[in-house]
Amino acid sequence: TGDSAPLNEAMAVLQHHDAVTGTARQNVADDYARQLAAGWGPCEVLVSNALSQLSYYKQNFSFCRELNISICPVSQNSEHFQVTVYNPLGRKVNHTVRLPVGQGIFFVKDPDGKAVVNDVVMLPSSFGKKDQWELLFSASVPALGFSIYTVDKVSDRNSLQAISRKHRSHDK
Amino acid sequence: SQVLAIENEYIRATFDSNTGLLMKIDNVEQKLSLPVSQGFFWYNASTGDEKSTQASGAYIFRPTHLEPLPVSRWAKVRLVKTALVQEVHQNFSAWCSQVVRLYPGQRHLELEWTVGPIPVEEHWGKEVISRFDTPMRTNGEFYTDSNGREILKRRRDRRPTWRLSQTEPVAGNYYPVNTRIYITDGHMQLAVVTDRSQGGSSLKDGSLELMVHRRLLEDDARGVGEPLMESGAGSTVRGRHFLLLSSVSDAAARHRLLAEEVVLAPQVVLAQGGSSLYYAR
Repeated sequence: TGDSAPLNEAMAVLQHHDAVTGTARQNVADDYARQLAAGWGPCEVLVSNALSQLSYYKQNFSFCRELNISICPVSQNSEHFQVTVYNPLGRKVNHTVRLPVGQGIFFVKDPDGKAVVNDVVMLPSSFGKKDQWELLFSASVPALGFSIYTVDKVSDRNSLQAISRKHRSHDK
Repeated sequence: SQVLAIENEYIRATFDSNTGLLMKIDNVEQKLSLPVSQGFFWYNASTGDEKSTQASGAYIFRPTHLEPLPVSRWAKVRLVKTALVQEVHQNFSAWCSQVVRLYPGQRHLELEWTVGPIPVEEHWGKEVISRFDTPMRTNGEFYTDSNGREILKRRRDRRPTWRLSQTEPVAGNYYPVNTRIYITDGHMQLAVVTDRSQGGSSLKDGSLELMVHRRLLEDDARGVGEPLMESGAGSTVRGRHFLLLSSVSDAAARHRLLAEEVVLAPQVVLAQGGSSLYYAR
């Protein structure tokens, strides 16, 4: 079972002016971060349960907390995964999803099973280092709702045509 | 070509192909054009001087000079153009880089900056800013928000309710920016929406600056008892600034809608393939 109380508690502690402004000693700042991180865990279970209930599918959900530095084991190592995008705003938004991936070609489908244009771009941190790649696609997410996209890594171009043929016939 | 530019249906950002720095923004939709030079600078943190023993620290921002030093006057750049994104990757130094992005259908320019670990070998604390310089006549005025709701007018070296005798020309003009800071010449408006609270100011007409990272060597004697010097993962920071150039009449709608989308950004959750129905039936 999930629980949002630990995160609530951590957020309450972080209302202290030292937490808001960073006027605390290093060990105190580290402890603020520790409390927040400890609060995330049970909250992620809560969100997973909610998503399972709302989407009717129990999944092994993964919350990539380091997406902003392009780290996400599921998208980097899986050939097939689902991306659920949740929109907390009271209006529909178009959001460009960026996920770190291994180099390759990808087939992305929207909630209606239609193919979505996607791109794989090289990352700037690869100046002289091992090349890193990010998969991009545009997700349309309803107000206060979520959309589920599926991603398949395709080994080469002709199997991409095979997949899209299959999906076209499936759509028919 | 001599001109390095990225664009979508609403915006064009042009870069100086000699320096790699941003040099102009065009709002194609409203036919507005503004020379904007953006770069990273750092203030040398005071450790106390003949005027005052006060050092820069966790509570106090007090630079030794009015002028910050440039991290670099040029950047090594790489251009990426695809159907879904146009990006200019700028490398200013080993500890400062930025990606300037434009997605189709967006009316703002996204600047994802990465700063740190800030070097302090020469024993100078550094307070790093991102600064936008334009020829706008702003008459010593700029605007910052309070918690994303109220917008406050700020006037250089002034206070609204008492006669200020300015003793700190830089720090005395810095204000808290929770979600946005902007300048206007009455005709067009340049706004920077932030993805977190930062210190910001406009120290010259047409100029906007936001403090993105600090690394200090002295305690400021206000109670913390140690310098502001992250040693772990916090020594490197990554964030984003969202740049909006628009007509004054259109500006509020633009920055309000954009700031909402930044503060309440969509959340992404992944799931490896293979799932089972949640309900038995």
